[in-house]
Amino acid sequence: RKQAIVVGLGQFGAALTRSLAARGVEVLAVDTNEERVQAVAAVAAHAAMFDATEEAALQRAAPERRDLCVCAIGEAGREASILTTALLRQMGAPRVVARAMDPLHERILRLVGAHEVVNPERAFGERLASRLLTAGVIDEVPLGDDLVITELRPPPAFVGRTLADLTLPKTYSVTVVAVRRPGAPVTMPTPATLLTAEDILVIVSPPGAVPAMMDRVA
Amino acid sequence: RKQAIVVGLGQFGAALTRSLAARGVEVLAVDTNEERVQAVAAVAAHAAMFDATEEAALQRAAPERRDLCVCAIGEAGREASILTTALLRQMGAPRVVARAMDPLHERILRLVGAHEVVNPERAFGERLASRLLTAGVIDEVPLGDDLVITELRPPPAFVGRTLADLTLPKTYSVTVVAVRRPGAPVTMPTPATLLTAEDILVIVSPPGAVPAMMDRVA
Ligand SMILES: Nc1ncnc2c1ncn2[C@@H]1O[C@H](COP(=O)(O)OP(=O)(O)OP(=O)(O)O)[C@@H](O)[C@H]1O
Ligand SMILES: Nc1ncnc2c1ncn2[C@@H]1O[C@H](COP(=O)(O)OP(=O)(O)OP(=O)(O)O)[C@@H](O)[C@H]1O
Repeated sequence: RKQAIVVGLGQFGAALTRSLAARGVEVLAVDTNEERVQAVAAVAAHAAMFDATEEAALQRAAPERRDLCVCAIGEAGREASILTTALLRQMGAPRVVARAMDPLHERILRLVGAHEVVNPERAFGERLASRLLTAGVIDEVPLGDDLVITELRPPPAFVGRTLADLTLPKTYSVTVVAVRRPGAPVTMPTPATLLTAEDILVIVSPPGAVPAMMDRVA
Repeated sequence: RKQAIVVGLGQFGAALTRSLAARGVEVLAVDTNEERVQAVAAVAAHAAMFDATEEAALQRAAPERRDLCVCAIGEAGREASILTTALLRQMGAPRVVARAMDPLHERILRLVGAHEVVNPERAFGERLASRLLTAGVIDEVPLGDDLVITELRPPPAFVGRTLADLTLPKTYSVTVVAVRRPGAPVTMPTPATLLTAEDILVIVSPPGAVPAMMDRVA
């Protein structure tokens, strides 16, 4: 079983703890705030209240034996996040992921040895923009710079037509890779698949292809 | 051209402003903090320093004429975020997206009329867990509860073999929807596609299928 330490149980740290635990990871969740420790006690394998910048306390958590150590401290303490990250590396943690609040903070975290740095607010802000802009788009997720996954309601002009009929890859450079129908398991589409107004299409395409298609069809 | 107001230019609000502007949206970016207003002045169509809870000032920004209004105020002010959201709806903004810091805050934001509520830290925490756990996984993005998109390096056992050969959908319930090769445009795979160690496979599958496949193959 994989083991992880998560330091800092704000929204991000707590959500990460829950997701890791849901995937069968043994999580030691740490925070100085008792309420926040309590809030994850039911899902984390262990929930402990201590200051992660206190070397003796952190050492007892055996970072060197964990597959993953995450420092999820946020606004509450930049110095605490830098110090905790540095200590985790010093103690031999094989993989340290640290949360940065801005580019300068990120640079410092890398300097003190974070293997990976994440900025949840920034990452989400980038992803949200696309989702908000195209009507019918339920979600749009960039994958690298060259691909986008879009979940989309079919425009009225597509309803009642088959995929073979619509020739989407040829006409709009978009490929439907799955169709979701409410109350039915998600399906891989075939050329004969007939689109209904309740469907959600899962599309892979280059960036901009789906908005362009929605403009042309409208 | 679409128009948006973004109130609150922390990491999330600033990143959202940049992404919207990059997509051709005319953004009015608002913050009480002069430095933060300055930081986006180059990318936002307009950057203004005022308190969004001041009714007269907010009214002058004409929320009713914008396609999208986002309240991205964070820890700095829950009351400010609630009040701003309420005012935007009162002034007839057709679409108000508000950022919540926790489930209670979310409930209140919906009560005062937010059309949509987002929690960047929580959303990102959920997505990060998967990415961190499976070796070779570059990114893993849930799409609803029934589908996952995974970007994955092929395990050694797959290198040099064709997709027809590997029968991935049948054997592991995973479908390769795109193959990325460094320095080449992303391609739709065919049964004859031969996998190399430099490839990145883009896979659609039910949750858990990719980790299960990586375990079986290892
Ligand atoms: N030295 C420390 N040791 C352990 N936990 C700490 C330490 N310093 C801060 N924390 C905890 O880190 C958690 C997250 O930090 P903070 O409150 O700054 O982030 P946040 O902005 O509320 O988080 P989020 O944005 O994820 O909701 C807090 O619960 C805080 O108690
Ligand atoms: N009444 C208000 N009117 C305009 N801007 C405001 C108001 N109240 C707060 N803000 C701004 O909202 C921005 C974001 O809020 P805050 O600083 O709490 O979030 P943050 O946690 O730093 O943001 P992020 O997590 O996105 O980095 C700040 O720049 C703050 O100045």
